Amino acid sequence: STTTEIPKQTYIVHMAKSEKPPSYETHSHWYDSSLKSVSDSATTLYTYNTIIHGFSTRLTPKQAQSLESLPGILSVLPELRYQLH
Amino acid sequence: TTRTPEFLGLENNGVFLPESDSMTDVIIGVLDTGVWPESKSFRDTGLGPVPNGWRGVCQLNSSSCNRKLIGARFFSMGYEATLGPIDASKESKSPRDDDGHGTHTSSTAGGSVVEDASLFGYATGTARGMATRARVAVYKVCWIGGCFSSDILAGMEKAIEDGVNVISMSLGGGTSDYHRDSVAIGAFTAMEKGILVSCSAGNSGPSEYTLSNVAPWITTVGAGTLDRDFPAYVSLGNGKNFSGVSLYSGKPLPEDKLVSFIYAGNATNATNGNLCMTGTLLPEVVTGKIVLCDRGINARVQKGEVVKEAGGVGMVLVNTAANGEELVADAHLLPTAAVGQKAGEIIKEYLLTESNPSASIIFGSTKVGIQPSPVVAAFSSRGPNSITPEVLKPDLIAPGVNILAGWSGAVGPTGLTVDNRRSEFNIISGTSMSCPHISGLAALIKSVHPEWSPAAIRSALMTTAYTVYKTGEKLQDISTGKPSTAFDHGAGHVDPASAIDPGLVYDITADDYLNFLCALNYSAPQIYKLAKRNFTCEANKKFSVTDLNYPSFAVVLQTAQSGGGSSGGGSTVVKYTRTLTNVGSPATYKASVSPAAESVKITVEPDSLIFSEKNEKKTYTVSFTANSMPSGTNLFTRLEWSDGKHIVGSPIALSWT
Repeated sequence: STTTEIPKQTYIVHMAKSEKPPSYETHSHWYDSSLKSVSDSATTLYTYNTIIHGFSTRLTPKQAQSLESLPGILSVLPELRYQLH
Repeated sequence: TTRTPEFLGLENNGVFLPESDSMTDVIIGVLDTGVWPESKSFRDTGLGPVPNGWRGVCQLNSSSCNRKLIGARFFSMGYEATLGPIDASKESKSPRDDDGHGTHTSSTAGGSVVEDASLFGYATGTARGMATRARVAVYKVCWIGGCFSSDILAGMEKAIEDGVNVISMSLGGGTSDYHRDSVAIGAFTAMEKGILVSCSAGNSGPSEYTLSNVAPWITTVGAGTLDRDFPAYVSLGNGKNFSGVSLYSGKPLPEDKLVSFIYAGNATNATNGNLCMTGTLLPEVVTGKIVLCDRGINARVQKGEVVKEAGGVGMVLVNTAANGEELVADAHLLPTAAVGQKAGEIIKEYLLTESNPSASIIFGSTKVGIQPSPVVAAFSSRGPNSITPEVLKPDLIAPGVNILAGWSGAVGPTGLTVDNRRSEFNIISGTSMSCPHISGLAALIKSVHPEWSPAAIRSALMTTAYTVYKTGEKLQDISTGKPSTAFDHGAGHVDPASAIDPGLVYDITADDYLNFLCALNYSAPQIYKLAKRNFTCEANKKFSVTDLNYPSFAVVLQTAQSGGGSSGGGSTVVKYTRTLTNVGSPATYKASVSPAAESVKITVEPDSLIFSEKNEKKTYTVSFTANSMPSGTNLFTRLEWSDGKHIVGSPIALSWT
């Protein structure tokens, strides 16, 4: 059998900061654990603390859908490309 | 920039509008393509130490930053994750600007004074940013492949954490609900921290509903022209002459000799050959001739390159209906004149009927004092606001056509790879250029009124903007040649000298914006994404988008068939509540409204407001009683409060859906 790699895209993951389970020492640990639960290989591009609570990462659409269903996840939005005016 | 300081009244006979000592404490953060730190616009002569509390860094060589350019960062992880590693032979993986756009916008907002600035002799003068003594920090979030929202969010986050006071963003992308739009989300956090965010409205005009960056906590800036022109003339073999514009500076065509002239559409085998797209012109037909190309699809300067590559010796670039008579000048690689649609049609008729057509292009020098000016640029994106029609956008217009400002040393003025010319300044157009004018002017107001909120600063800029020329005629829209409307120019054209002393302001707090989101029926998670805190819309409170204390009025009415509002006798009544804050001396203000039409009655209650002390707030209600009109009807008028010294103006747009 052959394996076709499913293309990944970047997502912005918005987290509900106040819903961090107490078992996680920091929000970063919680974000990382949530991400690892849908993809072993995914890493965070940026962790955002001021402008949003959350992070950006590369996922397949299915992984993004799985992540969105986890507790404390507000939304998983595909990245948008902006243009200079 | 040259000319805009005089045009905006910042400079009169060489005397600048005074910048307060606190100006040097104001920091403008520019998210763009980076910066060319060697530009003279970033010299720090006369500036004191970097403001206390600045937390930014310089990711260029430490010697590249100084007391003017106090910070420079880059954000590429989102870009590289999507498009692969940055090719260092094509762009710098650093805050260095390989494009020119970021150097142009940042120098427009806060550049230092540079004498004898020009683009190859065009637009010569003393160049300066709007806030010459403000500090500039750049955040490179845009690359050859675009600007990715993960990088934009990271850049905005760092700008906020670093301690900027104004954020300038000349970029946009589509229209999403506020809780899905990274720029809107980032701007909300900035606004909560007292940072004004100024964004370009977009270049998708003159079609309606084309605005981007329409969140009410963002200042949305459209573009107008200056009173400056760069004339060029097209002389035809039949003796007729037409005026156009050009920034060409190389070897001219022979003045005493006409050259064979051909329409690109007749020098191609491609169906879109009239547009002078790459590889579409036939060299055996074009060589040695002047070629007429139609505007559209590919870049204007690229059309010139295509003509030159095919052996053409000159180009006449003709506007289509989308651009009308708007003439945007470019530093083309070959002798070129850009002409309006009307002239273009006559020239095309000549080309198609004359057996041996010929022409010549003659170049003039920079001219100022062109009237009328400003006129709304055809490309400037237009309202109504497609996300929230009850919030009038754009907020205002500022100079955005043929603007000279700093440029990157890595690229020629056309931005084409074949352009080996270099210039410290370039002349370009777009709402990208008008946005940093407002960013810099906001910094100027912030320095004079450091306690003012972003909404108060925007209010000052909007309520003092003008909508008529000194002659009393209404501002024009160049795409139609007719008076422009509030959907084109918002509150009008910025008038900084008046904005410093507006008399009254419409202030808006973060909680006001949250109530606005409640009125839009945003869910708790959607509000959380913007506010980063739990906010409950009170169950027993009636929220209305018309109660957002905005300095303008967009009144959405429904036609009789679909009903809506409180109807009686075939008319609809819509009420808007506003609160004015006195930021001047004690005074009595009286309201006046110009009639929009006989079918619309506008009443202001009370129509007189007495302010006995500074920061006093007074609330009033505007009632719009309107008969039903056909769907798509728009009417425009204006509400003004005046104490005899100040005029606090608000545009009113009435739309029937």
